[in-house]
Amino acid sequence: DNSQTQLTHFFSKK
Amino acid sequence: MFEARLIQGSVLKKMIDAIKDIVTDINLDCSSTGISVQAMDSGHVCLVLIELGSDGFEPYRCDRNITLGLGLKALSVVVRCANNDDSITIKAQEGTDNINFVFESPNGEKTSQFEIKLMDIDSEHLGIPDTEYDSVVKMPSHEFQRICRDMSQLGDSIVVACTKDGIQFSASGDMGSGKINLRQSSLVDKEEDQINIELNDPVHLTFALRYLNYFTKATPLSPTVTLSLKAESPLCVTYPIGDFGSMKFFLAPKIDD
Repeated sequence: DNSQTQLTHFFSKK
Repeated sequence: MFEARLIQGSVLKKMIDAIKDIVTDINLDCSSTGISVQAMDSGHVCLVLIELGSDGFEPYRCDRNITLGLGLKALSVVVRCANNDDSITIKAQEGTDNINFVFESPNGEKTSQFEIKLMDIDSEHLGIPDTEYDSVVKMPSHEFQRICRDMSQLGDSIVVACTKDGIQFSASGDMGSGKINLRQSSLVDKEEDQINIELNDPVHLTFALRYLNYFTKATPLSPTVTLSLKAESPLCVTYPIGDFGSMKFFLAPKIDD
């Protein structure tokens, strides 16, 4: 099954 | 002092309609070069990035950088009071906690003024890296909207695959499954009807259709949309705004457990 990732996993916090 | 007049006020109405299902509050980051907005949904799955250059406004004045926090509900109520052919001027004085909106009819006979209280919005800004995408697909925005709507009848997720044969959208669920293929157009009359596929590497990604259907609320902003895809990376969906700005949506992919 596919699970939803979050953007914070790919883009760093400024 | 901040002042920006948008001749085509309807553009602001369309922008708000496009994001109001995703975010509840936004910060307008205003500088001498223009206005930008970055906001994430509460689940941190998608992000909207609006960039509007100062040359899209006449006049545009921003004496010093200012952040204006706004609740979209109030903003939505106010801009709905503008007619589609009105110009909209946004004004904010330094040190006050209000933002003013002035609507003017094209013949100048009717002007309306509204005021909204500014909010202190604590928003996290993400650094979005410059990305070399595996595939960039430009297509009519209504076509993308139709595909997302149709595929969401079949399942919750859409698989987007780009190969040398074109781009394929597919979905499946309890009822069955469906596939839609688009190839690069050869001859079309209007540029906005063109499907253009740039492929550096084949790519195959899965996304939640719920968010894509939110993004397609931006369809009235532009006749074309661009999908930028990279393996195991967020999708970027871009709607140009005239020749002075854009609305981008980033969506985190679904990944195999």
